[in-house]
Amino acid sequence: SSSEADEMAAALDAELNDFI
Amino acid sequence: TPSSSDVHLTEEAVRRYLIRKPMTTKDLLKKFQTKRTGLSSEQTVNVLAQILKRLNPERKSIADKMHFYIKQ
Repeated sequence: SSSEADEMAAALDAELNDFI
Repeated sequence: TPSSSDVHLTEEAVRRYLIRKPMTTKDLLKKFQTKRTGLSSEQTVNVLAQILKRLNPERKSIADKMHFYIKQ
């Protein structure tokens, strides 16, 4: 679902936050 | 793990996409959907994060969204 995709993107962005 | 999975989340696959055009994390996640890779959502996020950290791609903001890309 698109909401799951949104959650995954948010999790990935958070994971990369320090890095970015 | 389905043996019939036709999409593999690898560093090389991600690199090829980012050489072609800038992509957001959401764009990349669409390319490696769990139903195609056989990975869980959590695995997909973790593996993709590790790959992006290793690749250390260039970043630019397009339409207010962070995009990753790799110069050829």
